Amino acid sequence: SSLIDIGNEFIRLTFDTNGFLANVESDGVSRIVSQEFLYYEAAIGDNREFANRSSGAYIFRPKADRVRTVTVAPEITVYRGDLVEEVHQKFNDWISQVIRVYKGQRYAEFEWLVGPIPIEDGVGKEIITRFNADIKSEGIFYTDSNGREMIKRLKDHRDTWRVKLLEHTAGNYYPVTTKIALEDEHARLAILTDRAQGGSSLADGSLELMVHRRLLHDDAFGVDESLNETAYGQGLVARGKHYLIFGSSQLDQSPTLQAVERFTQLEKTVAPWTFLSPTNYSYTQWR
Amino acid sequence: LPHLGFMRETMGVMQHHDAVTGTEKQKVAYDYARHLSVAMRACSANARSVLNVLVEGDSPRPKRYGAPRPFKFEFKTCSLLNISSCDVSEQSERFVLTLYNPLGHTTDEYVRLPVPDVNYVVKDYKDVVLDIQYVPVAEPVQNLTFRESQAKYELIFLASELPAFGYKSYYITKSNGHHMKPVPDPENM
Repeated sequence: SSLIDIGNEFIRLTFDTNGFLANVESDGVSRIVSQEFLYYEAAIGDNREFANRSSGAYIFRPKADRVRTVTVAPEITVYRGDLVEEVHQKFNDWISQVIRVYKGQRYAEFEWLVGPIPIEDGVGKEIITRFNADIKSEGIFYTDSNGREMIKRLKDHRDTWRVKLLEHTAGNYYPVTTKIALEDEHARLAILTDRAQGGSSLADGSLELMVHRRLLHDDAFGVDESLNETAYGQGLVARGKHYLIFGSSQLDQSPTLQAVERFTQLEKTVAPWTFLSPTNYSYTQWR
Repeated sequence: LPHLGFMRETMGVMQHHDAVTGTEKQKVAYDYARHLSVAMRACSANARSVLNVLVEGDSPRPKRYGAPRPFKFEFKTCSLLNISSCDVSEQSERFVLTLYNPLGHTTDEYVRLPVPDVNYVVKDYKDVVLDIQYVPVAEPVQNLTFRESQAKYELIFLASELPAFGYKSYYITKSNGHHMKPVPDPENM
């Protein structure tokens, strides 16, 4: 009875008593799905050595293959109405999120707000959102190629040579222009982005996307500045959206989940243009 | 044409990996932003002009040669809508929202407009009052130090069946009626 849920006729999200996403039900499939914000501490290297450079504008290089948590219990507030149900989450002073489900839509929207990333501790930080699902993806995930073909990725693997990764996190990151997805024989999880981001799947059923970064050292690839923007006297605040689409991975249904993803992707990346006009006309004159 | 040309050139410059990924010096980043801003502003004049021609085409009044166009709208673009800030929706007693669908098929769109209060009425062109909902602008967003906005709420409604390569307009006005402010679900506090 203490669980919280929001949803519509297609998709339902359940949150645990700590305020984190805990379960998603859609398409007749229900799985444990969690989501949280984490960060990697940036490596500080010796830029005189090619293989030991700092994390910077050109390279993502965490100090260790280990993430830091930002909170154990976000504050949450729930708003419900006839058109949309929303959960407002506040993770800490610099990370918050609104999760929404609109009536009649098959996706859940995650609008995140990250920044200014604190650097008083002298540590550069690279912030990610991570979804963990009870899906046995066996190291396989898919990222898109400029919104068109989906490319199969296998963890710690390259198709054309035998690779031995020394940096397991960065070495498994791939560009995500609009979509990253994984599946097993029963369930499928896809996250659509509103902009190009780096992403990966570092464990079965896990998808992560990098949303913001603030670094204190140059990586010596030519920009000659650390990635530490200080607009308005503080770090930048980034705001963006992810769309979660979840359901059966079977292809015998209509529409298939991949078709839903494709239409949603088009509707979000080529969204209607909005124009506003103040007017003195009455409604009748306007008509 | 010069407006469109400037946008084309800007988009050409934006193909550089520096512009896409952020591997440029900060002053170059500012310059990229300036170029995009100017191009968007220039092309908004084209959009305004084209939309006013479309509106005139739908108008029942005959167009006379040399006569002023019967109706003209500003068709402003609110580039800060993504941070829930828009002068028109926050300050106007009545305004028109126009949505142009660039897709090749009909689509629906949930509109979210930043507003200072909860007393608005939204009508479509068929004189139908639409269902609306208010949600508070998320607290951390309201507290962003650089955000100059009076909006405390977002007005939400469904713009349905926007035609392919076409537009729909909605008439939004403040009402005298009393509306309920959105409150959190008490069972989930």
